[in-house]
Amino acid sequence: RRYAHTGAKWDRREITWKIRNYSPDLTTSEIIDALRNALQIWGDAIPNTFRRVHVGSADIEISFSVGLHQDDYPFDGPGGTLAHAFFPGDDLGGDAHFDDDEQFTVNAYEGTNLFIVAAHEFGHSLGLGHSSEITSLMAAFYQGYKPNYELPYDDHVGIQSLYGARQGSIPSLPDVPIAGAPPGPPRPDLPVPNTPEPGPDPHCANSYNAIAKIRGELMLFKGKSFWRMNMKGEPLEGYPIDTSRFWDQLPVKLDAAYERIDDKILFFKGSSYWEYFSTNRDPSFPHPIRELGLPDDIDAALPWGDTGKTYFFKGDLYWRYDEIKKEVDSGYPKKVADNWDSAVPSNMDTAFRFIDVETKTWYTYFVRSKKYWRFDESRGKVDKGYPRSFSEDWMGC
Amino acid sequence: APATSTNEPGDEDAASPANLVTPVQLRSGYNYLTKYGFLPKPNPLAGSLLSHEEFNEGIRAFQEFYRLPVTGVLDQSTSSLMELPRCGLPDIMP
Repeated sequence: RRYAHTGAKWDRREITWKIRNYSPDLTTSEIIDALRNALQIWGDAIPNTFRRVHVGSADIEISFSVGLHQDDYPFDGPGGTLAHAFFPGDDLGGDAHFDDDEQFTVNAYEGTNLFIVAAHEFGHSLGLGHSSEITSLMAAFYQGYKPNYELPYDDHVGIQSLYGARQGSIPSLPDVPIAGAPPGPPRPDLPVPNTPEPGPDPHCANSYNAIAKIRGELMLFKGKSFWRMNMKGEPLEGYPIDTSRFWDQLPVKLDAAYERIDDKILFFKGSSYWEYFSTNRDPSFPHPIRELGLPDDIDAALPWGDTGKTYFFKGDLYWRYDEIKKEVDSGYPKKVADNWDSAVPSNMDTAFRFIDVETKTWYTYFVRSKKYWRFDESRGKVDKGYPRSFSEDWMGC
Repeated sequence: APATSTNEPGDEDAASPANLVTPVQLRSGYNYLTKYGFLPKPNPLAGSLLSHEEFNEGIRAFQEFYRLPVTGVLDQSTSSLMELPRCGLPDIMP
């Protein structure tokens, strides 16, 4: 379950906004600050900028009204519907209307927090529909006042799939937790480190540490960088970015990563593994991989659809782990060559499954250094013509 | 060879007497489901007779969307979510 696109988006970087009138509940500057912060919560994630205009029309026009107002969707008095907005487009497109029968407040738990309602409606103004992820900003229900609000993962993923990621760097946290330091997202108030620019074409890295399908998208990890791919397997604009921009204290140079059947995301490095819920690290980790009944370190992890089985690879051996019983199935490890295909490489870097959207065929891909092998699951064989160059076929190098 | 995919069928609870709703709840449930895209908008030219099963189907769609237990009846968790203040846009776009 996750965010929803409406297909509408602004095709320009700078988006204008204008306040048509004000609610009597707050001072003018309280309203302006709340609305500006609500736009900026999106602006921090995407390359677009928001410019306030005072005269003429704007992309996003904001107004406070009661009952029947200038569209076909009358408000309903206190409670119930708090606001609504229109998806990107001409005229009403992008506009956000707030029900002034609510008692809007700022920085308080009482009343209806204008910032959080506005941030949600501006998600619509930018092209997002309602998300079924109940903890996301774009879930339809009022979430109440939340100090130091951060854009949740689902919304982050959703808006960046529409507009790409904002370039520029945000200070990264040390990749080893400081004893006693509370976990938490990056702190923008730290000075920006002068991280050296990645090489001439960051997409064309020679190899990748880990590739995993997470929330339906392919994510590639290499060193401290990570990429996201769209449904067609093309890199999203604005990537790679620094993992610390997205994940909470993620180690660098991973060995493997995968999304488990319970939506948790697991990362493996050396003899340890970490468990994340969305981008937040479970503070009780790392744990030793050995507790799973696996060897001290692994090359790749491959979840197998919704069967609850996950394959782990190391050298020329593989294990089948049962996520429900939380143990390795009996009879493992086995030889990869005996049960998959002798063409499947040993000592692989990573493995992942991906569906060919045209033919609706599932393939498993094994990657080692610059090469990849495509394993046709229906035939149980590596397709002819493989290995091929991963960067050429997948990263457009 | 890798294991094949198995899907567990969901277990559909039949409406139980404990969940019978009042006509007022039924009407507001219907309005809510229609407004937010879980039931089709009535055709103004042809009136709107809605079968009980269609109404339950709308509730089921709402429950699935928000990962509630899919009972197909207007039970407590469903109606308390419906009572929350919210955005006026539909959840499911036409």
